[in-house]
Amino acid sequence: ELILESCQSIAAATSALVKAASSAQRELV
Amino acid sequence: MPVFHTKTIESILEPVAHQVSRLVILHEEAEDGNAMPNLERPVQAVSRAVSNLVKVGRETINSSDDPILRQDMPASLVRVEQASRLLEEASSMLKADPYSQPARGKLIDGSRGILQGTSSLLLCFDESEVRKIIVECKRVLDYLAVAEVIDTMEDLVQFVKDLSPCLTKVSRDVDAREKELTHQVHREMLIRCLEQVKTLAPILICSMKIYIQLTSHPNNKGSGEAAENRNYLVGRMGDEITEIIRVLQLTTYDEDEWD
Repeated sequence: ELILESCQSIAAATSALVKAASSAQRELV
Repeated sequence: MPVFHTKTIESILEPVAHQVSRLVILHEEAEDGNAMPNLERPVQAVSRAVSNLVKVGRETINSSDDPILRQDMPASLVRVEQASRLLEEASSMLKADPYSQPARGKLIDGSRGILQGTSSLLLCFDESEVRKIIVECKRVLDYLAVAEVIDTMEDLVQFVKDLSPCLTKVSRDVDAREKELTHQVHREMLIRCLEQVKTLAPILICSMKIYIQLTSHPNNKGSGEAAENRNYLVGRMGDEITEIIRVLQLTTYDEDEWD
């Protein structure tokens, strides 16, 4: 269960990071 | 066709996989030529989550009695750690130069690495959970193997006492697993096999009882046929359990088999 929760946290953090990176690009396109 | 073979893995990875694909497309379409924002904070959040996973992962490895998990999981943790370092490097490089192309490359490689490492770790964990169910299935097969040597009612009572909890556990675990799968064909196969096992179990016990009654009768008439019937049912149940074991080990990556 802890493994699943930890993976969930990584996925959420990575998703937020990638979203921040790609949104900034889209804004200016 | 679903990409991830369980609903849990799908719910964890699908959103991030979607975001990473989007970033890769932006990069490939050369639409990422603008200044990158400061990614220090979101990268730190990923690093913290990775550190936590590494800690939890090592605890899982150390406490597991599954040798395959102990062997396979460390590589996934290393993969995630390496990817996290790439993201940290990308963040520092982008802080110095928000237009840096190598930094963007590292950002993409790092994000992909996190996705791949997490995916491989989840698969490793999931396969270990499946192996636990398979151990129970094999225990049922072991019990079925002794059905043919049971020739007294006392032994039959003990046989039923031993087999019942094991079959109940297999039934509960396979039922839960079936609900977890995203692949409809695999789900239907597990449902069908489990139904067969549930139907056959009481018929087998009945056939064993008939065999014992006939062999204990002075003229012993019909016991050969009863033994054949019992053996046939043992075989049928064994085949269904073996099929459950096979299907449990399938993932959507085994699709070639269905083509």
